[in-house]
Amino acid sequence: QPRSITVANQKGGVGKTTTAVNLAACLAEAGQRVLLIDLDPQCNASSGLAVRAPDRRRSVYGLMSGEADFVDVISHTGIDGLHLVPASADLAAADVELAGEDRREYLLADALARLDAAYDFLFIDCPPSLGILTVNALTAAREVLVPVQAEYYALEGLAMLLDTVARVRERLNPDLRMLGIVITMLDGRTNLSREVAAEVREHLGAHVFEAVVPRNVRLSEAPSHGLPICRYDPHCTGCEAYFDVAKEVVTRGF
Amino acid sequence: QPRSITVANQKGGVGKTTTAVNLAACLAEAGQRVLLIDLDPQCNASSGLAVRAPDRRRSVYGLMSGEADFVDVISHTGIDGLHLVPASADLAAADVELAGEDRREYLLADALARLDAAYDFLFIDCPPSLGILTVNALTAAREVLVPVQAEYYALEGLAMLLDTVARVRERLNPDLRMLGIVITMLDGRTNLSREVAAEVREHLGAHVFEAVVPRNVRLSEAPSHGLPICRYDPHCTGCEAYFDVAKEVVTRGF
Ligand SMILES: Nc1ncnc2c1ncn2[C@@H]1O[C@H](COP(=O)(O)OP(=O)(O)OP(=O)(O)O)[C@@H](O)[C@H]1O
Ligand SMILES: Nc1ncnc2c1ncn2[C@@H]1O[C@H](COP(=O)(O)OP(=O)(O)OP(=O)(O)O)[C@@H](O)[C@H]1O
Ligand SMILES: [Mg+2]
Ligand SMILES: [Mg+2]
Repeated sequence: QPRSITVANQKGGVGKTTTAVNLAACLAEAGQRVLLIDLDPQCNASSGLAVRAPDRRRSVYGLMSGEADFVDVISHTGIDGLHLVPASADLAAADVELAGEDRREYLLADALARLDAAYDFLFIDCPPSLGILTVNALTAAREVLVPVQAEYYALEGLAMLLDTVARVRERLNPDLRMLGIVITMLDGRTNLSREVAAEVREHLGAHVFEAVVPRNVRLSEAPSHGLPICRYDPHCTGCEAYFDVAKEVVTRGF
Repeated sequence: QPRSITVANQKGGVGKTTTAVNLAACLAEAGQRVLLIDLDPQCNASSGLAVRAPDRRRSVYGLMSGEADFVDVISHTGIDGLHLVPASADLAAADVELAGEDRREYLLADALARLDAAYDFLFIDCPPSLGILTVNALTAAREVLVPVQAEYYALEGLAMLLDTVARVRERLNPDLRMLGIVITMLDGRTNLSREVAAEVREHLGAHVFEAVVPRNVRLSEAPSHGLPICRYDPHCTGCEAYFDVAKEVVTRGF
């Protein structure tokens, strides 16, 4: 049974994709077999690894609609041990198109039940909303990882997200547990960053990872080269931070 | 007929709320009568002005569902001339709850048709998605302003957004025009920022505002005090930039 981790936060731009892509790549570099699923119509995780679904059928959309199986959608990346199920822009219509399906919250979970390849880790990157796509991701995974940007607005939405996680656990997925909260884009030079980080730790205590991801421009350059940070600049602070986060993902596991 | 401007971009964290709040406040400081509508379930624009809807009826949700009129929902802010229609967390369910309504794309436009107070500008802050809320905003307004963060991932989604704007103009709102694109969080110290800004100008030419908003920590501190930048730190580069953007909004008008 692989560990399945959804990376979610409805607040936009907090580092969900950067965290999902780089954690998946760090664990693959360390010899784990990792599958990353891109569930965001923006397709950022896919483009961050230089993969584009040839059409909607051969993307996670095809998997959820039943038009395709894993063997049609799984794509190799440049990293040994890291496979990707790319997203499709057509996912943007999922809220409307899937609204009538019987098991609309379980479409991804049902598809994953058919996955017979052997992986150690599954990661799911979510769009910035609490709509049907994020609910599918929370229903399909057993753990949720929440990146929180060290900014005021990012604090606000946390309570709403934790409520949604609790509701999904009650109604749809009793196995869902909180893996933890990772503070991202911490800029050590500003008081605001440090204050927000301190407040997150005060309110959420042991749920907050020790490892923190600093603001580091190399992390935002890497996707334009289609590379995770461990291939773009393995010695930068951003890469070291994601290896620390990956180690903590492992130690906080079952 | 007030100018009505939707601030939209499905990419998360690009500065939609910061732009909507600070443009609205700068124009109010300059003597304009401005109404800001917060259409994001995260309620960031509302909290950035220290306003919280007492209940869902007295928010933009009540307006769209017909439970309330403008007189019930309009709230004063600390800034003369700036009024706010706050958001409600219940908007998060709008995709599902409004899916069955006949005029589901026109709910905000129909409500605005009942507005009889005199304003010079209406701004609408959108959530990071192209769902029913953003479609309502694009259908209700006559102009759309797109903040684009000077980052690689932010470039990717632009084509999708411009497609959506074109589709809304064809099917729902023939008056909708592109007011322009504002580059945000430009960090002059990084090559990436300058390269992305140059690429945006190359592809989108005259649509791109001359005025650019630099990365400035004072802009991200202001909302934690419930203040727009022109009240929090009127002499910082972030404030000067938003006054420049406001001037350009006026000159690019009809
Ligand atoms: N630690 C960091 N340091 C510097 N830049 C970062 C860092 N983490 C992410 N970024 C950049 O910040 C922007 C937002 O990050 P990202 O796209 O990963 O967030 P997201 O939560 O996935 O956004 P969305 O809500 O749109 O899905 C991106 O341009 C990314 O390259
Ligand atoms: N020019 C700037 N300089 C520094 N920080 C900024 C700037 N503009 C916005 N910010 C900060 O960056 C974060 C993202 O901005 P904001 O919340 O306005 O984006 P958004 O597009 O509205 O996000 P969402 O997609 O979640 O609605 C916020 O914490 C904000 O305070
Ligand atoms: Mg993302
Ligand atoms: Mg916002």
